[in-house]
Formats: sequence, C-alpha cells, structure tokens
Amino acid sequence: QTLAPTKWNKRNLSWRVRTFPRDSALGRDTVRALMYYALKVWSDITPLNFHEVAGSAADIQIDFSKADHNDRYPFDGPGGTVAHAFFPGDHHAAGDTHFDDDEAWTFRSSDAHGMDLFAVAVHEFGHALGLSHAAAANSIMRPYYQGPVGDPLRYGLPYEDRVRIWQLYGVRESVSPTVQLHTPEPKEPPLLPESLDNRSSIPPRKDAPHRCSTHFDAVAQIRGEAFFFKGKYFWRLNRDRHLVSLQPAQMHRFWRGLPLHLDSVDAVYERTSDHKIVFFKGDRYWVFKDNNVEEGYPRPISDFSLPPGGVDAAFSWAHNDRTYFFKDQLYWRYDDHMRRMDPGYPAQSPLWRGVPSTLDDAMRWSDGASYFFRGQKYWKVLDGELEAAPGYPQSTARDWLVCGDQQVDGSDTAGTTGADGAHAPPGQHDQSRSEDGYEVCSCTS
Amino acid sequence: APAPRAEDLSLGAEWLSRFGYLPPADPATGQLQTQEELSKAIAAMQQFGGLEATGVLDEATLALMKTPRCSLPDLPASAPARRRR
Repeated sequence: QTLAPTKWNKRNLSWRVRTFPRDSALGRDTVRALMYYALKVWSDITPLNFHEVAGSAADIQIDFSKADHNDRYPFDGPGGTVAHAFFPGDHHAAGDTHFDDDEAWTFRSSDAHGMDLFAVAVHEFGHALGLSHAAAANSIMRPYYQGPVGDPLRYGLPYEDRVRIWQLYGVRESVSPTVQLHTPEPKEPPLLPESLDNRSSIPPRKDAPHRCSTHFDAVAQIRGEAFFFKGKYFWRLNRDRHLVSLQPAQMHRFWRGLPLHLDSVDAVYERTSDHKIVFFKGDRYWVFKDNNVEEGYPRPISDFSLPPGGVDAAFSWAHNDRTYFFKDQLYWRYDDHMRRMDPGYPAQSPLWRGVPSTLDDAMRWSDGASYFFRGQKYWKVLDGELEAAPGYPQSTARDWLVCGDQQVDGSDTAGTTGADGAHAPPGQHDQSRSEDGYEVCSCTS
Repeated sequence: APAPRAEDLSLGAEWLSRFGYLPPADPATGQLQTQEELSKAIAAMQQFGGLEATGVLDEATLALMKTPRCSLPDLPASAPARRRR
C-alpha cells in the first residue's frame, strides 16, 4: 500500500454508467452487468452495498472516453494506459472510473485479443474504494493488465486484496469466520450474455412461495402500486391493479440495502409526509428513498414510541392522514407529519367493526378504501367508514393475485360477491390465464 | 545488456516520471536525472513489476513498460523511488 489510504465514510454507494463504449461488441446491458459484478466482488466481502442509479449524482460515475477527457489523465490510444479511477474523497470526481474507449473491450473472449472489461473494472473499482497499486504477483491491484480473470459469477479476490480492503472497511458479517450467519445471496443478479437468449426459460425458483396458497407478511401501497411481501419475495401490482408477473421478485434485489440475512419483513408502508417507504422487522426499521435504503438505518422502533416486540401491520388511513400500527390486539395512532404518537394509545383493536383484531397488514388503495389482510382473506372498509363493507372477507389470492377459484386453497369465500360488486375488481379476470401455461405479464412502463 | 537507445531512455524517463518512480520533470529546468537516480527508479519499477531489480533498462523492463496498464501512478509522486515499502 504505497499511498495514504482514503476511504468512503458511507456504506451505501451508488453507481451509474454515464457513457458506454461507442463501437464495441459489448451491448449496454452487458457493460452494466459487468460493472454490477465487478462491484459485487468488493461488496461480497465488505459491509459495502452498491446500487445502480439513473441520476447524475452517482458516487461512482463510469465513463468510456478517449484521449484527453478533461481530467488531467489523457488516454493514449489503443494499448498503453487503458483505464483509471479516482480515490474516495470530497472532490467531485471521487470514485469516478474511466475506461479508454480506444481499447477493444471484450468479455469471455480468449486472452489473445481485446481487453477483458470485467478484470479491468475489478481493478479500477479497487481504486475507487481506496486501494492503490500493489506489487504482489497475483494481486488484482497490480498496475499491469494480466488478461481475463475468469467467470464473473465465480471470481473471488486474491487474499492480498481481501486483506487490504478489509483494513479499510472491515469484513462483511456473512464472510466473517466468527459469525455463523446463513446469508444466502440474492440469486438472480443481472444476466450475462450467454444466458440472455434463454432468459425466458428460467424455471420458477424452488423456494419461492406460491401466491395462491399463502398469506402475506406485509402488504403496502407504494407510489400507487400494491406490493405483497412473503419471505424474501414480493409480488407487485401496478396502479390498475394488474399483477406485474406471476413469479415473485427477490426483495433484496429491488429494495437495496436490506441486510441479506433478513428472511422476511413484518410490515411496510409509505409515509405520506415525504413518500419514503418504511420497512419493519422485529424491533428495527429501515427508511427507503425510492428503492434505496437511507444512510443510518436500521434504527429502533422506539423512534415511533413503539414498545419492543415489533409490529404486525402499519398503514396510513386516508381519512385522517394518521398512521396506524398494529400488534396483537392493540393498535397505535401516529402523526407522521409531527413525528409523534398521538396521546392515549395503544387502544384495543379493532377500530373498524367487522375487521379482525389481529392483522397481517393493511393498506389504503387508490379507490380511497382501506384493505385489511389476514391469512388468505381481506376486508374492505370504504373511505370514512368505521365498518367493513358487507360481503367481506373475500379471497386475497383471487381478487388481487390472479388466482382461479380452484387454485385458492381452503377459501370459504369463493364465489361470493361483495355488496359493492367488487368480487373480481376491474381489470382482473376470474380465470387466471396462466392455466394454459403462459406467463401473465403486463408492462408497467 | 546492450546499451539502451536514446529514444528508449527518453521513453523510460518519461514513463518512470509518469508512474511515480521519478519526480515529475520540472518544465522550467527540464531537470535532468542523474544516472544514479535513473538507475534507482528503474530498480524500483522492476521490483514493483516483479522483475529482477538490476537498475538497467533492459529488454524485459522495456517490454513491461509497453504492457497495457492502469493510468494511476504506482508510487505517490511525492515519494522518492528509494522509499522502503
């Protein structure tokens, strides 16, 4: 280590490929996937988390440039210098990483020709995190290009480089020999070229729950869309209440910054005061801006003046813009704008007649009504009412998750229709089209 | 080893300066390097690059200088090549 080490003081770092190689055989998706994996090499073993963003405020801006590109380190055409990166720090270029666009960037090609983009990116991100060049023979931080380093999905840093990055940031819990934590990796990071063409044949994940025969840990309306959480997965419905996909998505891959060992969440809601999203698990909570966790979380739920023990459900009632927390037979009313609990709580559940006193979760929906979920059923309370609408409960699987009656396990509410005729909400179809084996997907953007 | 050609020496000195083995050439005085300083810088670069530290600009050293690499210096500009790591 020949330079005084500089390092990031924060653990969640954003990145973005701002400019792509112009006439390269590598497509943009491949370049982004390689950047993802090259960063993942470092985040796998340290407490760092990387997430891709679209805006220009990314911590690590990645550019492919030629010759003089206004940073005092001009490139020199093919060969010679091929890339560089700026160390962490307060200056605006800190962390930025530049690749020489005069090089023939390759991926999974033989040693002979081209410059392996993944290998060079791992090296440069070492600089972007604070490492300088190393003389050690097989260190990735040797200054000279040494050819491809193998499959990005299986690459692991040489020991010398691990020790040096641990000296800067410490060890990620899951890799520390002393902490026995089962931390399965989110298994579906961005795809790499070979598998791109058979992407559609990915079999549904073995351990994924089935949406038609489960109850949910948490349900939330976020930015007008409905999210149903179960274990480490979630289903998403767009504003028209269309299920985006029958297959659940991996919670950790979308909600960036949740600890990998978190195997489920207790409750989720969108804060009406600033539209940030709050996740609860046990006595801790996380606040997300968009789908990235904010710095400084998790924090204790005592911030809400809630007692230890966690919450079962949380939602903001449109009628009075208060946030309600539920635990066992009790509920609290919280003012998110003033950030304080209203006096006189907890109170005995339920506040809404006809709604069960213990809940899995609750949410407000764009129709102004509130929905309460428990087991495989849900109750609807019309806006401003204090009583469940007649004809409820109904089957959550059938009315929200596109399950046919025969798929819905043990539901005793099949075939009844709510007084408001909302048995099969608009846009849903009784008969799930997935019967004939096709994916039922809708594009949300 | 055959004596290096003038252009190799000039390439070598510029390269050594660029990657932190020699102090940046002073634009005003053109700061010529003494043979001894040049030799120390070459030895430091050879050692960092895994070559035998002969201090002589031989073929292997010139070849390594032509290998594609990262633009960042190997040593901080302020650290003289002779600093013991």
